[in-house]
Amino acid sequence: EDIVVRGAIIKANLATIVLTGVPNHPGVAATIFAEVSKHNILVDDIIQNFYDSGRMANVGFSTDHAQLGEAVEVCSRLSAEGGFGPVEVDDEVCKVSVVGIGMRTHTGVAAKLFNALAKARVNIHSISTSEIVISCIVRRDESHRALRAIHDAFELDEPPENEQ
Amino acid sequence: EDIVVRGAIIKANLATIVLTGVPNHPGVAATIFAEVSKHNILVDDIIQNFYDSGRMANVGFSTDHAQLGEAVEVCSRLSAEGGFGPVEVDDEVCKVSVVGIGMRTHTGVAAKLFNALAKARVNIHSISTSEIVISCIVRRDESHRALRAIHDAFELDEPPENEQ
Ligand SMILES: C[C@@H](O)[C@H](N)C(=O)O
Ligand SMILES: C[C@@H](O)[C@H](N)C(=O)O
Repeated sequence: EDIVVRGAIIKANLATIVLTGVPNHPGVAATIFAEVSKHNILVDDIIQNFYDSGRMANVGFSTDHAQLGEAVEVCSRLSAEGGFGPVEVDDEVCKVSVVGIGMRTHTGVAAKLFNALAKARVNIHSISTSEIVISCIVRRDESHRALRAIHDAFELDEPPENEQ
Repeated sequence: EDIVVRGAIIKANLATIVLTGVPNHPGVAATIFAEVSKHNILVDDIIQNFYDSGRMANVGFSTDHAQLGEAVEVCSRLSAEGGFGPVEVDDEVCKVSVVGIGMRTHTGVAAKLFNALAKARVNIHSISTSEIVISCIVRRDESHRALRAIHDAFELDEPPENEQ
């Protein structure tokens, strides 16, 4: 019985910033992250989507909650200089992630994760994925409920059969 | 000398869809991906950001280019039923990724990647990251230039010192 989702992890004390209304042409991401890096602001994950027929982008990243103040200053300045839209802030959040293998070919895994969180009335603020991880940013005060829901949905509290 | 970026990979024949103007409350991601999964639409990466003071979200995912037509149909229906905004489409794209270790603590890596792409005049449509991967969605006809720029910037064509 191949187990697809192997575990769940939580990363606490995060905050997310989204630079909205970013002109979608070469050089902008470079400018943003050179500036963020210059201020020694930790970057956990970066999430960017495009919209407005590809003319615009929303560039989001999560950082350490302790650095939110400085990150907002840096991003507000970038937004003013670059003519971006509003800087969105997501204070006091955590990242809950499921870790597994072959999660893409098992197309139901993401849906199952989101359904587990929905049933627990946990709102998903941001989503980021890779080959082996599906990560959701949620409110800090909903994160334990989220982790519980994930453990139940994917039966993560039971030892694998070959360990019994 | 610790080498942070170990390699670059390209995944071709992708297309991206972004559902914009998605109400940011529990249950919506579950509805979207249950429907996508029901139609056997392959999901490569999922990228979601929030905006409008947290009231709205843009939910993006990449799929196989061959499935774009069906994915657009499914998403258009979801958008109509859910009262979402426009469905954005990114046709004929590739995902270029750098693979490495400790890329988060080395805050300059993302900036260096984006700078390399900017210098090559490659536009970055979407960004998604994890602990060990930074992925950028770019136009198919810019993907080889992107990969070349990444190889040059991170000196990936040279064998590691301990292999000489
Ligand atoms: C928005 C930003 O990523 C831009 N498209 C760039 O290439 O830098
Ligand atoms: C937008 C979507 O992710 C929503 N926030 C949900 O939790 O389902």
